[in-house]
Amino acid sequence: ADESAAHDEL
Amino acid sequence: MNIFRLTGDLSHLAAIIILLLKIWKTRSCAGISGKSQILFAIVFTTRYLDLLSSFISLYNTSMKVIYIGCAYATVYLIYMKFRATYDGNHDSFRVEFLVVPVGGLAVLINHDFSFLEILWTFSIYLESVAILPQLFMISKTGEAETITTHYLFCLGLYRALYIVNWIWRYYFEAFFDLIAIVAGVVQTILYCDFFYLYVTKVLKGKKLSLPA
Repeated sequence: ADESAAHDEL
Repeated sequence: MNIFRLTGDLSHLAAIIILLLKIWKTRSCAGISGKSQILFAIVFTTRYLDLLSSFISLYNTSMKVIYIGCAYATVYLIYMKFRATYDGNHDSFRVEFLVVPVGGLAVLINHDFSFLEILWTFSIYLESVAILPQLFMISKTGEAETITTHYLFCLGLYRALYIVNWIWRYYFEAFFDLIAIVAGVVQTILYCDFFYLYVTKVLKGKKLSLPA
């Protein structure tokens, strides 16, 4: 998984 | 977006609104830890700074704005409008023992050593322990109003649903964020004792009171 992806969760 | 995340977010929203309504309707914040509410306001502020830098969806943006707004409204009601009813003597958890280690941990263990990312990590770690002053207050006074227990239940349910969401995302999107998952699991574990009391007492119509 790409851990640097934007944080889309709240 | 999956159903677990959506219901988790809605459960979180319900918790926040239950607390605001409880304080507003009873004109009192008795039994509520102002310290936990300040910590949640810090959590939302440091996590949602990306409101200024990145747009994800209208849903995402509106929920963030609502969470932040409600968090500050709650702090305002406790420390300004209804401060005479605030039970500061029982709200004696030392929050510096949470904030300082959590800040250190965020600097040490993060996905990326950048300002926004460290603040995001700080907020994730801080959220996992932000309810402790509230739980400490209940254990100190030995009781909680039923409406306060509904608030805590919704908050704990939100965390539990997020774990199911992560399992879902791991299998169907090959997505996982280890920092969020570990902190989220820690946070959910903190609610287990409360869940037990909620099911065995509150749901059977009794007030939540602890043995002396």
